[in-house]
Amino acid sequence: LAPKFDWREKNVVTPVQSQQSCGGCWAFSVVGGIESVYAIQGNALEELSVQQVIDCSYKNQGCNGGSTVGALSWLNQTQEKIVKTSEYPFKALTGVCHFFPKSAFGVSIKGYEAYDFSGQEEKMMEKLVQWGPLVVTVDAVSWQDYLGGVIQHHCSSQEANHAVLITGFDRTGEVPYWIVRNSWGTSWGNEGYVYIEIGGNICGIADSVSAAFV
Amino acid sequence: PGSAEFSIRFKTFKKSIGRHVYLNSFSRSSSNNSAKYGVTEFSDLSPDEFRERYLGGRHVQLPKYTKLKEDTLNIP
Repeated sequence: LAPKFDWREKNVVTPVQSQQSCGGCWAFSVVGGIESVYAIQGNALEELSVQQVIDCSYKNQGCNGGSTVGALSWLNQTQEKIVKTSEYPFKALTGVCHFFPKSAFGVSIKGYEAYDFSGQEEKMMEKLVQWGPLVVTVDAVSWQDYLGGVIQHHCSSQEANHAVLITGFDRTGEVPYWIVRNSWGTSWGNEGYVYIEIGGNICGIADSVSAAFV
Repeated sequence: PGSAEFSIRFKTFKKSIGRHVYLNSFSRSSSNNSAKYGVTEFSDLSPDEFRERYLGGRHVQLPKYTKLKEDTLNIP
C-alpha cells in the first residue's frame, strides 16, 4: 500500500455536490461510488442522477433518509440504469419515479460488496485501491461545526446517521486520515471534503463499507 | 432583526459558539492538523434541526469482513 492514495488524482471522482435540505446523503454516496467505478473502468466520468435513486429506490425513504446498502440491493435486483444528471436533475425533494426507454444511456451495476470493516482499516485501504471509492456510513452529528483538519474525537461508532464517499487516504503525516467526500457543498469543510483519522473506527467509518461493480 | 424567528436563531447561534469551545478543547496542542470547529452555515440550526434536515443515513448491520473469504477464493 502506498503511504498516500487518492482517486481524485486519477480524475475519476465527480465534484462535490450539495444535498441542500434533502436527507438524500445515502443516494449521493451510492451514485458517487458508481460514477467513479464506471470511470475507473475506462469510461468517461459522468455525473449520474441522484434524483432517480431518491425517487425510485422504494426500499428507502427518499429525502427523509435511506440506507446505502438498501439502495445498492435495489440497483442490483432491478438492474435499473442510472441516467445522467442532465436527464433527471436534482430537485431536493422526493418525487415520482421517472422511467426512460431501454435505449437511453444509463449505468447499471453488476453486483456489490458490503461489509463491516471495523478493526480492519488496513484491509479497508486495500479495498479502496482495489474496488474504487468506498460508500460508508458515519455518525456526523458533530460535523455541523466542522471547519477542517482531521477528526479524531466527538463521534461514535454503531450510530450512523449519514452517508459519504471515501476517495482516498493519507498516511504521510503525524495523524493518518481518510479523505472523505461529503454532499453539503464546497463551502463546508475542506472544499466539501472531511478528513477522518484512520485506525480507531472514528465516527463508525468502518462499520458499513460498500462498493458497487459496473 | 426584531422578529421572533431572528431571536430564536440568534439564541441557537450563541449556543453553537459554546459548543465550538467545547469541541476545540479536545484538539491536541502539539498537532496542527487536528480538527477545528467553529461557525458554519449550519450554526443557526439546533442539533435536532441539523439532524432532521441533513442526516438521512440509516444504520444497517453488515457481516464482518473476513480474510477467510479471500483465502477460499484463491484456492486453485
